[in-house]
Amino acid sequence: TATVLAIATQKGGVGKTTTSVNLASALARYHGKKVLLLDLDPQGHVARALQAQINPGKGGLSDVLLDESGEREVLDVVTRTEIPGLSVTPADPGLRVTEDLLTSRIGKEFLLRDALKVTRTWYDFILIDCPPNLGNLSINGLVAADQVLIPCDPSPLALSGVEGLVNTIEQVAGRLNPEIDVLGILLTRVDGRNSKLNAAVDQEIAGRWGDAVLPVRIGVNSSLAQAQQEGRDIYSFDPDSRGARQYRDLAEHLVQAVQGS
Amino acid sequence: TATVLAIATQKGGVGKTTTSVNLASALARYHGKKVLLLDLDPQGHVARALQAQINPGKGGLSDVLLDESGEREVLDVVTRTEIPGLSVTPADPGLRVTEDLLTSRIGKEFLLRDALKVTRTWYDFILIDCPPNLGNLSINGLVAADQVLIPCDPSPLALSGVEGLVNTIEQVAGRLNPEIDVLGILLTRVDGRNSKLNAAVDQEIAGRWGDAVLPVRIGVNSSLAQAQQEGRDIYSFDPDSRGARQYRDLAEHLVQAVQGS
Ligand SMILES: Nc1ncnc2c1ncn2[C@@H]1O[C@H](COP(=O)(O)OP(=O)(O)OP(=O)(O)O)[C@@H](O)[C@H]1O
Ligand SMILES: Nc1ncnc2c1ncn2[C@@H]1O[C@H](COP(=O)(O)OP(=O)(O)OP(=O)(O)O)[C@@H](O)[C@H]1O
Ligand SMILES: [Mg+2]
Ligand SMILES: [Mg+2]
Repeated sequence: TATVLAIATQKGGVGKTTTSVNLASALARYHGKKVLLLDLDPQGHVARALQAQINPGKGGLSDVLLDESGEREVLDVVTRTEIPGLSVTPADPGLRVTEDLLTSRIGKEFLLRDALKVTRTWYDFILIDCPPNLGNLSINGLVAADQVLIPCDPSPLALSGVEGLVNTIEQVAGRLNPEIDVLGILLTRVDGRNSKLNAAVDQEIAGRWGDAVLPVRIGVNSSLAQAQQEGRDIYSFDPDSRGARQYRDLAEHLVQAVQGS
Repeated sequence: TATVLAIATQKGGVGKTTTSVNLASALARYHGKKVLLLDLDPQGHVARALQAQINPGKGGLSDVLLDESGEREVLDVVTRTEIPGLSVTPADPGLRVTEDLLTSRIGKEFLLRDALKVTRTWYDFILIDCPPNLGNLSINGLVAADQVLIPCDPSPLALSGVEGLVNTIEQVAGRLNPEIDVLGILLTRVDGRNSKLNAAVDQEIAGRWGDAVLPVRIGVNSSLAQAQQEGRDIYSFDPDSRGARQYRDLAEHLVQAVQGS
């Protein structure tokens, strides 16, 4: 059964989608894994980032989550991409309304987990791109997940949110999902020129989260944004770029971490 | 009575807070305006960005919004900063729960507007830093606003959200706030080195939003992030930086636009 990884933080613009898309692609392309990339963000940026490689979808995740019968599976709305081994859920503007509608549902936090019961048996990895908040959709992502990856750019505003997120994960672990584990904090958009700021943030992170910081970091690399402009993953746009290499390293780290546990 | 400006977009990390803080400061410092900077984001990043210059607050915005009597004013929770003419609302973790609690309130979209009735008479400008979503808090911001500033970094993902946001603003204008107007799209975090991507995004923006793009752009400038690390506005950290100059130009543009209308 699949390892489910939520890529989550309430801080906006730190590379949740960029990480979800390129990590999922690296797992499929270089480790032969069957991967499902699930977009829980109403912005639908997974579909925009892979626009040139995605097959048209049918329905949306919100249909599955809001279905009263409880019989629906995420598998019902999954669609393939040109990337061998990678499937995704299509962009779904209905997720915006779902966030509000879930508020009054009994057992609202378990809807995604339950809709993955069968789907999990079809894949090696399920990656969940979360929206920039800790609302009902993100909580569903955390309850369904085995591991959480926390992207964080080297900035005081991104760092200030990590504590709140870790507290939320602990609450989810205590009451809703005892299996959940933090895979680690992934430093993203690291700009080598900002040495002063990087050093200050590194120090603060090491002091508070030391061993949770992943050994792989993602530097600022314009190829990653250019690939998105073309609607392609980094490996079909610029496989020799720094971003491509660093996300391959991250995939390697994840596979090792999962095999080891 | 004050001009109320909402700084809003559901795209994360495009500089909503950086713009709110430094624009508010430039209006107070260089145009002698009385400015209130209101933080509608549960992340509470206005307080983090001005941490070294903010006086301790009393209570939070959520107390005002959730108050049943309807008698409370935002003024009740406002606190001063060291910046002459600039007051802010303190960070308020209670806003996270407020987002959900508002869902079932009658007239939920007008709560902030109504709590600004008297507060508006005390200031020349009220700036609202919105969270990265289009939920109840952001809608409250749009309903209370006279103008909306849409920060957008030069990226396909940020650009893909502008259409949805403009549709939402039009719906707000149609049913809830006929006065609302889009001040414009502010290009932020522009990195001169990414000429290919910048040209592609410029072309797309000009084609779709042409005259809505503001004449001022904010380039990538590490002083802006470093100022936040120190908990200070850009004018007390590095007044000669590019970021400081560009936000002054933005303040100038806003003052002209308001006086002209
Ligand atoms: N390592 C990187 N180098 C250069 N650009 C990057 C990098 N990582 C992300 N970006 C760019 O930064 C912007 C933010 O990234 P992304 O949209 O993936 O973040 P996010 O956390 O998913 O945002 P949101 O909170 O809106 O969901 C995008 O325009 C993306 O192209
Ligand atoms: N012009 C700029 N140059 C360099 N860094 C910038 C610039 N504008 C913003 N930043 C940095 O980019 C990050 C994102 O900016 P900011 O937090 O203001 O965006 P936001 O839209 O408010 O994010 P959120 O969606 O989480 O509220 C911050 O770390 C900030 O310091
Ligand atoms: Mg995203
Ligand atoms: Mg912000």
